[in-house]
Amino acid sequence: DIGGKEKSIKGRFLHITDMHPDLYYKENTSIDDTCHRGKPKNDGDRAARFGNAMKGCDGPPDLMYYTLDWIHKNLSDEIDFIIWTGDNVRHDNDRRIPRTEQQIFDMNRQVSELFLKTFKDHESDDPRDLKVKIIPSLGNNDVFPHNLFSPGPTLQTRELYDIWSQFIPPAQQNTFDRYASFFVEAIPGKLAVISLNTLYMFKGNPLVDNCSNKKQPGYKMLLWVGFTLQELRDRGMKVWLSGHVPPIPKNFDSSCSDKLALWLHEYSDIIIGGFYGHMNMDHFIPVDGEKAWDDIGNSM
Amino acid sequence: AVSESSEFFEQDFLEDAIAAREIRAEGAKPVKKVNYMNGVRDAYYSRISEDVKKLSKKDPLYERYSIVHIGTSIIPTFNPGFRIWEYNITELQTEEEVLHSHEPWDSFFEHLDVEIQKIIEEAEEVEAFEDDEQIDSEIPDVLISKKKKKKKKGKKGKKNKNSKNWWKTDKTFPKKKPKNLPPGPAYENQLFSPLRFVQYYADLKEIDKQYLKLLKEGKSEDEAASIAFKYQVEYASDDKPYPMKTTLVKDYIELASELSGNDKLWNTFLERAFCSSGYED
Repeated sequence: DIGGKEKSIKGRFLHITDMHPDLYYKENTSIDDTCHRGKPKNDGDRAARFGNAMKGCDGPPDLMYYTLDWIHKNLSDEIDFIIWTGDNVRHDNDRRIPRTEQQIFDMNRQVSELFLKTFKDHESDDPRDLKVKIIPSLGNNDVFPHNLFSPGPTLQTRELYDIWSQFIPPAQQNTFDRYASFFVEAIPGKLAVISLNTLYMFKGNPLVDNCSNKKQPGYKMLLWVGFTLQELRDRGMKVWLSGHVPPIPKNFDSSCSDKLALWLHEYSDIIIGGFYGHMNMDHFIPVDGEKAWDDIGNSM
Repeated sequence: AVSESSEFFEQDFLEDAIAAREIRAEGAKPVKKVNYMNGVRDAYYSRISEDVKKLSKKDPLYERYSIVHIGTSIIPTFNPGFRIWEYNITELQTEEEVLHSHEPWDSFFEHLDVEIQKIIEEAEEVEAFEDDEQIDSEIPDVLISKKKKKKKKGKKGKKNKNSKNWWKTDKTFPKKKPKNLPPGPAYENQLFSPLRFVQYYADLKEIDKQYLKLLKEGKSEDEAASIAFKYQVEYASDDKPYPMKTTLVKDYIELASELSGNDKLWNTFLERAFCSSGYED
């Protein structure tokens, strides 16, 4: 690596997403009361220590702590990097405890610090050294208000840079301020992972419309994507994409999903694929680049 | 500008999508997720299945496709889960290190900022001109001042959207991939090709049962939690009933095609999509 230390490559990496830890989660309360309060009506209504599948509560903090600890103990020596695709804050689902901007920043910071602590390289003299590289991306619940993320630079992009400063290469501070996107050389000079701020293309973000209008942040971010991909190609590097919201027509404005599909297609010599979260379900979507050209041609 | 698949999606699932978005906005019990997955099956996998024979001759590596991998979550919408990917590093162990002299990333990003800003400013200039033209076309000629006419003359030409190559002037469209470039790691097994994955999950019902049992036996809460909490392998990409040789695009396209026509496989796929939680709509 750049510090001159030798690191062996294991040929494995982790994708983890959507932890949604909820600091108000209380074991043995009523699931119907968002696992925050109240006596359970019956055993099926009892909030379990590590949460209950399919009941709609957010994640108990213990689920996050024990998950990262389990990964650290069992897998951290086997992996080269971690792709972590966001949503690190509870949902806004309890009217008695609405989320605040400060809480969202604080929770993002806590989760980020937990990752740093868990994957710290204890053998290194440099306290910032990590055993594995970590590439976070921004979830629609990591911003305030929920889903709304305006074009940078803003207070939120600055705060996020501060929270993720150990994950984002310093040379990318300015570009991160504008697009909340960046990339990391997971294997220096050979393999990169791009963290895309998918909220600039997300239908659910009322502050953005499409990727056709030049004033839209999605349009500007696509310029960044293009220049970055070309530079990676020129350097002979390969790249994974990552982000929170999957780039499919269900979630993206079609001008954004189609354009991104074109980039995936025309840079298929270097792009290996993409990792996303948000939907909570394990599945895959094949994106057809040639069809995207046809669709755009027809629409014009 | 709605693509065929999105049109299909919008028609069939618009109501569900809106409802689901509203529900997710609040964070709630999963609803209509089988319906969503069936939509994915119809809109993507079945369409691929229709074309796969024709495509396998024309484009045997299925280079027209790229794969979007969507991961299961830690939040227990279903069971918590995550995935470990394995990729080809053989060449790293044998290749000789070649030192390249590239521009430092610092200067790349410095130029990048300037370049993007320039493009945006130019685009805004053209757009302002188009707006002027729009206004002018709505106002009778005699009312347009000489000054404005002069200004209009001197401005940059409007891009012709009817031209075949209109997209070449817009840098948010990629240039076509040069034909001499070989297929990437997603298509042919080489350095960094994804070869296999292992999906881990935590069976929350089982963990809770074990945790309560240990508490009854007199263990402390922390002891009981440490013993009871564990992740286990849910499945690997090369597991039955639909083992994938590798996890290249062609393996996914073949899997999509198989899933579209085989209900038994589809049920296993759904079970895995919901992280072995037993979810049904």
